[in-house]
Amino acid sequence: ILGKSVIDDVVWEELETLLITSDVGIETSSTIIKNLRKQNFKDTASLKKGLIDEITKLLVPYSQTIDFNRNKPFVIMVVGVNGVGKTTTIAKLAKYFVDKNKKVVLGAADTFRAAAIEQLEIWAKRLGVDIVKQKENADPAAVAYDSLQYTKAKDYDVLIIDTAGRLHTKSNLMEELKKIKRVLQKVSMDYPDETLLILDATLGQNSINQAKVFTESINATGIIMTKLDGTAKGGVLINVVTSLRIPVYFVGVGEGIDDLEIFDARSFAEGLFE
Amino acid sequence: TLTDKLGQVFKKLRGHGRITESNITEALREVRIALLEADVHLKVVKEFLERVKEKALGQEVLTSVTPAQQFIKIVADELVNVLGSYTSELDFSGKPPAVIMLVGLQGSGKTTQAAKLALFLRNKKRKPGLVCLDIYRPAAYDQLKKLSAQISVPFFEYEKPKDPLNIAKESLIFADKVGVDTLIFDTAGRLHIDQELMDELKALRNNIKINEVLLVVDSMIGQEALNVAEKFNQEVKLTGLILTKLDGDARGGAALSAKSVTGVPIKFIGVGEKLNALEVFHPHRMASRILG
Ligand SMILES: Nc1nc2c(ncn2[C@@H]2O[C@H](COP(=O)(O)OP(=O)(O)OP(=O)(O)O)[C@@H](O)[C@H]2O)c(=O)[nH]1
Ligand SMILES: Nc1nc2c(ncn2[C@@H]2O[C@H](COP(=O)(O)OP(=O)(O)OP(=O)(O)O)[C@@H](O)[C@H]2O)c(=O)[nH]1
Ligand SMILES: [Mg+2]
Ligand SMILES: [Mg+2]
Repeated sequence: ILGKSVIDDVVWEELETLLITSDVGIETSSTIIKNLRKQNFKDTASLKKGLIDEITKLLVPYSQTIDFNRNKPFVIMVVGVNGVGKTTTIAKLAKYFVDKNKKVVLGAADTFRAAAIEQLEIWAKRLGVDIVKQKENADPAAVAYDSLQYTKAKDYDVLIIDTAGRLHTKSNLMEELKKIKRVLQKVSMDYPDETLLILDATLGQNSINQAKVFTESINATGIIMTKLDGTAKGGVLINVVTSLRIPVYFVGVGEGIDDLEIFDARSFAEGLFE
Repeated sequence: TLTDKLGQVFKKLRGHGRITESNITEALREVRIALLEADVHLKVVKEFLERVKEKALGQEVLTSVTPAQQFIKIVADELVNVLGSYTSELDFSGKPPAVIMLVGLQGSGKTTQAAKLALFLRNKKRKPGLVCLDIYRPAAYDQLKKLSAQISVPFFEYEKPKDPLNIAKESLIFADKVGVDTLIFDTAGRLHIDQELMDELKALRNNIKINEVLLVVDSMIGQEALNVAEKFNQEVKLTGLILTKLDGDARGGAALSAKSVTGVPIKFIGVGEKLNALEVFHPHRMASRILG
C-alpha cells in the first residue's frame, strides 16, 4: 500500500483489502475508511500513520488493566466458545498473579470435556498453585462454589474458575453459566469480580455474535484475545470492543505460560501492517 | 437476507429482457457483502463474483421465477459447484493398516474429530484404532484415551513419549498385533508458520504410508482460512478437509476459501461435541448457510 506516495483510488482499495483481510469486517472497514478520507492526508506515509492513529484512538479507551486488588479474594470466571484458549489463558493469568506475589487458586469447573480437569491440574502443578476439582460430570456450579469456599478459608488472593467451552447458540449451556454466577453471588454480590470472555484472533465475524450473547447472558466484563502469535490480525476486536464497550485486558501470544501480554491499542493497530 | 436484498435490487429489472452488465452490478455488490460477512476470503470472493457475472450475463430473464430468484440460483449453483460433491470417500487402499492423519491449527477440533471418525468407521464395520501424536499439550494423551474408551476403540498406549515419528512407527506394530485395520493419528495443533512443526508433519508423511491427511478447520475461522489451508497443503499435501463446530451460527465461508485454494474435498463436518456428531458434507446446505 505504501509503495507509491500519491493517494489514489488504488491506495484506498488496498487499504480496504488490508482491513477486510485482517477480519476488521466490511462495515467497520468502511467506517474507518470514511473517517480517513475526511482527513486529507498528503501522502501514503501519513495515511498509514493516520490509520494506526484512528484504530488506536478507537481502542485506547478500552485498553485497561484488571484492578485485582479491589477485592479479596478476587474472583475471575473465564468463559468462551470451544477451543479458543480458556484453560491455557488461565494458566498464564495465574502466573501473572503469582509473579505479583498473590496466592492463586484454580477452580476446575469444566466437568464435561474429556481430560479437562487433568489438563488444568498439570498447569496447577507446574505453577505450584492449588486446584479445586471434583469428579468428571459433577455440577460446575458446585465446583465453582467449592473453590470459592476453599479460597476464602485459606485467605488466598485470587480464584480463577475454568469453564467448559460452549457455543453461544446453546441456551441451556448459557443457562449453566448463569447458574455458576448465581451460586457465586450467593456468597457475595461482588462475585465474580471479573467475567473474562476469551476470543480467538483466528476467528472471523462470528466473534461479534459470541461477544454479544456472552455479554447479554452473563455480563462479560473483560476480553482476552488469544493466538495473536499466528498470522491472524484479530481485526474483529475493533467492532466487538467499540460496539459492546468492553475492556481488553490481555492478548495471548503463544502456548507457553509466559505468552501473555498486556493489551496495547497502538501495538494492536500496528500489527495490522505486519 | 440476501434474497430480500436482491429482491430490492431487481425490482428495477421487471420488464427488462435480460440480465445485463449494468443491472447486475448492484446485485453482485450485495453478494459480495454477504460472502465477506460469511468470512469468505476477499480474493476468493472477487474470483467467485467474476464467474457468477459470466454465468449471469446474457441470460434470458425467466418468467417462471423472479429475477432475484433466478440470480440467487446462479449464485447458489456456482457455490455448490466450487464446494464440490458430497463424498465421505476415504482411501483405505494398500497393505493394512490404512492411516488417516488429522492436522490443523490449535483448538480446531482434531482430537474430538479423531474419536468421531473412529466411531464412524467402527459403525461401518471397520476396525479403527486411535493414536495420540500430540506430545506437547497437557493431558492430550489422556483426552484421546478417554474418548477411545467411550467408544470402545483400541488406543495405542505408550509410556515415555519419544517423538511423533517414533510413536507413529510403533503404532503400526500395535495395529497388526490387535487387528486394527485403520489407524487415526491425532496430531498437535500447530501454526502453519511454525516451520519446525510443519517439518514434523512432513516427516510423518514421508516415512509412514498415510492414506488420508485431513485438515481440521474451525468453521468460525476468518480470512486466514485461505492462508492456513494453502500452507498446510503445500507442506503436507492434504487429501481432505473437515469443517467443525457447524452446530453454531458461523456462516462458514472458510469452506469456500479452503476448498478453492486446495482443491481437496470437504469430507466431513463436525456438528457437536458428542462423538456421534460427525456428518457427511452436504454442499447445498453449506451454500445456503454461507449465503445467509
Ligand atoms: N498459538 C497459540 N495457541 C494457543 C494460545 N492460547 C491457547 N492456545 C492453544 O489452543 C489450544 C486450545 O487451548 P485450550 O486452553 O485447551 O482452549 P479451551 O478454550 O480451554 O478449550 P475447551 O476447554 O476445549 O473449550 C491448545 O492447543 C493451546 O495450546 C495462543 O495464544 N497462541
Ligand atoms: N460445538 C462443537 N464443539 C466441538 C466440535 N468439535 C470439537 N469441539 C470442541 O472444541 C474444543 C476443542 O476440541 P479439541 O478436539 O480438543 O481440539 P484440538 O484441535 O484437538 O485442539 P489442540 O489439540 O489443542 O490443537 C473442545 O471443547 C471440543 O469439545 C464440534 O463439532 N462442535
Ligand atoms: Mg478448556
Ligand atoms: Mg488435540
